[in-house]
Amino acid sequence: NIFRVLGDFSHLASIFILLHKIQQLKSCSGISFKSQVLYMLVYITRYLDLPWTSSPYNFIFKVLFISSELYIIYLMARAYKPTNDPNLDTFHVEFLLGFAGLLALLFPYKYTILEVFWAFSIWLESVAILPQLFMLQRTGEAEAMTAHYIAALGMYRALYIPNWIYRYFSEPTHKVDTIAVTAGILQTILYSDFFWIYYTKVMRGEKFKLP
Amino acid sequence: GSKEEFKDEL
Repeated sequence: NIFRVLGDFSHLASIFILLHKIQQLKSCSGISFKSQVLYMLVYITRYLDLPWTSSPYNFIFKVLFISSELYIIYLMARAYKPTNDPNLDTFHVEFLLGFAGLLALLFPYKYTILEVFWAFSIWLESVAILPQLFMLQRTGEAEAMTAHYIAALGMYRALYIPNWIYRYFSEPTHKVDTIAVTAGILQTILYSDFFWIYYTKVMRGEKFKLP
Repeated sequence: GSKEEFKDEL
């Protein structure tokens, strides 16, 4: 459906915006390395089924997400390392890993490796933006490209919510994926404050600056 | 199964 396709392309667009920002400005300042590593972990643990993916659409996106994330991490850790300031990226990710690990172990759909890792990846993704938002809060402002990146990344999961509603009514089984939906709503709520400032500042041509 | 169908999402 249209919401899901828009969501997936928003996700892909966010990655292109981030890569464009890093290469255009020859800098990864303002980007949380910790959030990027968390996303890498999200892709690895969710796409363990990559070799068995039957849909070409999903297969291409999975490969694109994994490979582009690897490239982003390479750029931040090697090519543009001097522009990456660890002193601003101080969020304690062990809390996020503990949160996702605990929920994945307590409430997986099934106790299989694939299912537990899948649940872990869903919960981890829901909070993986926090080191990035925390960094933004410390610096108090962001380059336009960084703001566009976060907005597109947040829009992706927000668009999955109408997709789930649409699927609930259009598919005969009327099933709800409680893990994905709960985590998706949590993820979108975490972005809400950012979305508001993005809407009131950046979309009106102003700089992204916290009040 | 229901959630298998949802695994078709990214």
